[in-house]
Amino acid sequence: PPTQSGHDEL
Amino acid sequence: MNIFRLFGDLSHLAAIAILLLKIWKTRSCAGVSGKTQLLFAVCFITRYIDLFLHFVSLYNTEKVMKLIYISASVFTCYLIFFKFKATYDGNHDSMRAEFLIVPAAGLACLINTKFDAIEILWTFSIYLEAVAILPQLFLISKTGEAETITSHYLFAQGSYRALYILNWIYRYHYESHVDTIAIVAGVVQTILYCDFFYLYITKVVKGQKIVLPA
Repeated sequence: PPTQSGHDEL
Repeated sequence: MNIFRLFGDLSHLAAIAILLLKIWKTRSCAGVSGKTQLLFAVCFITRYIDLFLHFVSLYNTEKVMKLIYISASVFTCYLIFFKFKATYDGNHDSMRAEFLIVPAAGLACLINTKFDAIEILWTFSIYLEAVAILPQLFLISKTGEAETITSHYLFAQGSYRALYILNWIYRYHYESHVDTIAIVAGVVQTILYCDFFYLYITKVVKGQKIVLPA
């Protein structure tokens, strides 16, 4: 299942 | 990094550059919503607050991009509210920004991934960005028209988050990465541009000007 990792986008 | 996110960020940079050039070259911010630009500046500052907290060397493009976004949006607000204040169309830029900021802040406190200051600021920034363009779209509906260059700005601004949606689909599929809050807000944000996208594709691309009601 997809993981909710940190916010690594602008 | 994937092609969608790369072009999304480039489209965002292009939008910021187009607006700056428009105001600087024409020495006028007619047709530009100062409130939208203020909201964008707030979005960047609250989202990239880490730059101010523990400043690390500009060792990667991401840090440089964040600084560019913050400084360009603050400079744009300076041009609108100070340097070219005389050309600011305050009468038509009349959407109440509080009606956007307060719900975004409230929602950020209710729906977030972690209840800590930085995370809530980030969530607030994401929710606010989704609706930050509304004063600009409201101003265009009040004046009944949009300069061609302003239409290009809006197209680039709207395309940036539309491309991010493709990036999120790509990352879900290939990196099994998901950022639910950013995705939901990004979809809402892009939907708000649909009406404008339709007008842009059917008019501006043919060299006509956007005049409302269409």
